[in-house]
Amino acid sequence: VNGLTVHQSQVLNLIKNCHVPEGMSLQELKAQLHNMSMSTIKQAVEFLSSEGHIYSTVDDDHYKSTDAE
Amino acid sequence: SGLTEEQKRRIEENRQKALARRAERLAAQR
Repeated sequence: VNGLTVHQSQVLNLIKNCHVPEGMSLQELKAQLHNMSMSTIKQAVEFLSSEGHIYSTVDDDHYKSTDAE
Repeated sequence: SGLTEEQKRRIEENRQKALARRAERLAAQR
């Protein structure tokens, strides 16, 4: 869907729906995406960041979406 | 929000960079 894999879409949707100022952490993503390994999550985050869908916030472990809902 | 001014500044800077990257990618796709 829109050029993203299922994993990338799942990660992006969780980050989109996170509205705290510092965004969502990799640990929180892992806690909610039980069936996804941390390396898969990190690969999805890296791709989404390179495409400008997400960006890091207070550190390299926290992310927000450029089109947060 | 519990964030310092410096953190807010950095977040906004990162957001602007990401928006620019996204616009660049969309233009390249077209």
